[in-house]
Amino acid sequence: RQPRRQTERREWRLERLEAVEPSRRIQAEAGVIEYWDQNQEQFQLAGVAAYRTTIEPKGLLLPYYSNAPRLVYIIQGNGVTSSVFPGCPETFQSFQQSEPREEERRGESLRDQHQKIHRFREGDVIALPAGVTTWFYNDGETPVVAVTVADSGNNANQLDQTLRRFELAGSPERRESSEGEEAFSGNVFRGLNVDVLAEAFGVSRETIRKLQGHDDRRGNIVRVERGLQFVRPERRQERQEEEEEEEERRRRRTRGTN
Amino acid sequence: GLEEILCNLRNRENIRNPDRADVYSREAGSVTSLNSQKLPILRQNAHYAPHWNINAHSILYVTRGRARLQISGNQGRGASFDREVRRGQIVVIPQNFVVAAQAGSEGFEWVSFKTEDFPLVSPLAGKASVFRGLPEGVIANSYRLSDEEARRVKHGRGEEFLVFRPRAQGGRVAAA
Repeated sequence: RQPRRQTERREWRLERLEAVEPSRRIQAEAGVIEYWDQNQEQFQLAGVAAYRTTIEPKGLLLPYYSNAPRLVYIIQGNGVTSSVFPGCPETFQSFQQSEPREEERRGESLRDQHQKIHRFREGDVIALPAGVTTWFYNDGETPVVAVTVADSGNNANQLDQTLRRFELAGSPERRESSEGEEAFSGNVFRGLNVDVLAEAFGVSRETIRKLQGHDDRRGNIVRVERGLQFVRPERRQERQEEEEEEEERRRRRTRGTN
Repeated sequence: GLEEILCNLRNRENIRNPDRADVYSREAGSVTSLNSQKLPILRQNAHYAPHWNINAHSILYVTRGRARLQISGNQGRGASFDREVRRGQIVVIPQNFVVAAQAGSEGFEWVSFKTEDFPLVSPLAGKASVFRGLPEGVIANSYRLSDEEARRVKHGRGEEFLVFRPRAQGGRVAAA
């Protein structure tokens, strides 16, 4: 971060610091997001915004991006997440194999390719760049609870200081604030014409209406009843990799840092 | 030192030469990048893929032709901008706002000035788009689509990248 411009610099009244709870709560089908009031002076002066996300088991936090880089701390639970970087290859791949996998024997097709997926667990910190699409899925037994701090004063954000979530899916969103007010908003597709999008994607208008989230009242955390299927390493292999990473971290700690 | 760094610095580059196009489609057009500048050209009725600028605002100046330009913000309640733009006009596209353009019958050519020396664009459709990076299961469950629909959303534009040719069934190709 660079120092703020002179015109934006204001006196930080240090004697007015206070501990605050979230003031706005957005309930979705399979979870809830609680926002701290980013207009409060201490958040404004620090140039940050904060929110706490709870994702129920089998809950999918729909893909979204925001105008500020974020740090996510996993307070509880475990699951998977992925950030989609434009131009990066789809390195997780599953093609038809001569030996059908268990899922394919059960009739579930896993032929797909997408960008890398990461497993997260309690205690992890996840760094998310501004403008990069991210999704989270809770494949554990307990709710995932994560607290996020977004650095809206960061140079990567050229919009205003307000944290803005650009939802790629999920609409309309029902908002409830502490004052009991309600508001509805939609995803980014709602602002574009159905015909233009149908042409651009090469799909039917009906499919585009689904992308726009008409009549979808699940909010931005949805329940995936049958569990989410995607390409990923076997759990055993994942655990082995995690253990190797942990071992490497331990070795680095004992060696000290260079 | 100054002489080496500044005096001989190359500060001019021609971006209208089609040989220098970074993205080229005979049917749709081309995109030529020069650090923070771009000169895309769309043939008649072609599309500039819906996309957002990850790290910059984009100041679009129309050099030739017309297009229907749509810009969507984070509220998604309706287009922040949905108008025909023509030669000589400037539109500011804020960072992270989704923008789509469809060229008119005489084509569309513009230059974009970006407020970042290494601007990044994230397309919503076609090759290298955000949907290509998402698992089909995430797409299907996010939008309540069937597996087949999710596959079409992900791959509907095949290997086309950023500039899309008009589709025949659209019926928008102007008669000569």
